[in-house]
Amino acid sequence: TTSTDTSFLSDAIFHYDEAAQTKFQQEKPWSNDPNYFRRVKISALALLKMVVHARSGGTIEVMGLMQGKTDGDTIIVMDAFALPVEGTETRVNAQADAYEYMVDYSQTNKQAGRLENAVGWYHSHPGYGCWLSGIDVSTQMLNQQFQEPFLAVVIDPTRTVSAGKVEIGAFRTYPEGYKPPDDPVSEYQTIPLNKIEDFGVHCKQYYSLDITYFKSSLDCHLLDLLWNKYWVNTLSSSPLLGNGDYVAGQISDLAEKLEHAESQLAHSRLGPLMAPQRKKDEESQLAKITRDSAKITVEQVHGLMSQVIKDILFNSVRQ
Amino acid sequence: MDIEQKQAELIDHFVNQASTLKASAIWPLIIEATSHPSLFAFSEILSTPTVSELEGTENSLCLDVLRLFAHGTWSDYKSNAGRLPQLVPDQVLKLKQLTVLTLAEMNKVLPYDQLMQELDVANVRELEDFLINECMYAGIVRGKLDQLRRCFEVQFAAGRDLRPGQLGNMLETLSNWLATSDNLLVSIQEKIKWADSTSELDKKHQKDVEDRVEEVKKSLF
Amino acid sequence: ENSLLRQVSSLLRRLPAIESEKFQDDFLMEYNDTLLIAYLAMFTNC
Repeated sequence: TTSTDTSFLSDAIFHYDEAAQTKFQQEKPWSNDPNYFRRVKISALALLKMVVHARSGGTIEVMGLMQGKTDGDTIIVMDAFALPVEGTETRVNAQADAYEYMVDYSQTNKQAGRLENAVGWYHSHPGYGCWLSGIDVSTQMLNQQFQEPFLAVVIDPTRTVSAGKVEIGAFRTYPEGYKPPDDPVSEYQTIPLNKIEDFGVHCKQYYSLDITYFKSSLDCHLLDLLWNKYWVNTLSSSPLLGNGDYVAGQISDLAEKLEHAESQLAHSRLGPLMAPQRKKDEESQLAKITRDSAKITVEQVHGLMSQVIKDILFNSVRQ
Repeated sequence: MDIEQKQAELIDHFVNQASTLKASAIWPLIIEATSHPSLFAFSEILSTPTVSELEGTENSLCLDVLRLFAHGTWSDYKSNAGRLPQLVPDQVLKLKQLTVLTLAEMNKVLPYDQLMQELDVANVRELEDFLINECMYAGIVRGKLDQLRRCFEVQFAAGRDLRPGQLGNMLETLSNWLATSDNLLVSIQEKIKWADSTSELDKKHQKDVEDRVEEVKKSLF
Repeated sequence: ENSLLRQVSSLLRRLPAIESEKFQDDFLMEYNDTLLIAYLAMFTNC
């Protein structure tokens, strides 16, 4: 294959077949299978816009909509746009404030020749991980009732900086009362103590989708041009200095969890009288705390390593 | 690099002109080159045969002026002012800009007092105007003016023409940098190997402990 | 190639990137703090 053929193939995903999408909407294959959609493909442009928007919100939750299409069991996100709302975790339906904006935006898009419909919404969880809270679950359930196919994406911009990779999750909720046949296996993530109840109560009401990314040939060219600028920014910044508040919060949260675990262990002097299952839960609680502490430490050590390497490379050479 | 791109065409133009002109007609070209607001490099013009043949001739002063602009500073001109031809205002400005580049080669933090002395500037305001308008806006330096500490912190300065003997130093510095980078890479590789082997040992130890626990449990039953 | 030599000269002049006592103090303090946290985390882990 020539490079032209490859770029043609990679750009083919951007073609929007209105007839096929309309047919898919009419068939509604997701109505018979709550786990129908399994994969998400996000374009580089949409990802960049969402992450930049999430990061710009600082410690305040922000939200936006995603536009795209479907392809079998895959939801393809072509683009995203921010909504003029904030603090999405504090209200039941934050989206309501932005309905007029959404309608105007969608109409203008169509006039401009962008045929893609809204396929989901994204919002940020600054510093507390990618999952759906109770409010998020009810919002998404509502969306899945009236706006299918619809996807929920959560981005954690703070952990993105500290981990050095985009912390993102894509979710779809199950219908009310539905019990999934198997427990969904998800990657472990630290949840702060003040959010752990909200997380635990609702974690079985949704499942996560696999995320992959794609870019057009023009995106490739533009990103290549920005490569040097990216490296200058990466080398100039330090997660140790930039994310100090977040790390302090993580350590404080860890200390609280330790106290919590300690007080529960103190009660377990009743040892033999306690049910074995409860003992096992406490062990796994300590194991979780150990894993959290290891993660915080590793991120700090990574940050320090990069500082030391930069010092050796750029400060040890003299004329 | 921006500076080099900007002056590449100018250098070609002047080199072509210098190649075609006779020795007696070279002086106006040298004045034009050393007055041009966007040209800060003269070694290419210096190395054209027409110009290098001026050595020891009645026009050798033109060569000296060009060498002054290639490697010298405003102080060098003042100490040789009797011997060298009078410079036009644009040439004076150019020489002072090149002086800033030379000073930035030696130190990253340039005190205002030193700059005012080297550039023959009367006061701080004039100095700052010169640095901002003639140096930063020209793109030959980037830096920060610290009025409290009365110094100019240089972040970037364009390179001047190399003086004879400078190449050796540069090569040595580059070799040192390369050696440091290579050693760093080797260290990182070693650390990666160490981390991998320690992780393997750890996993093995954990498995051994778990197997032992299972053995003991079975023996107890 | 004179243009390349000038660029290299300009680049080498920028090294070392930072050279000051205050930076060394801050850097070593950060280094020690992080290593201390890692050490404490090891204790906590144990």
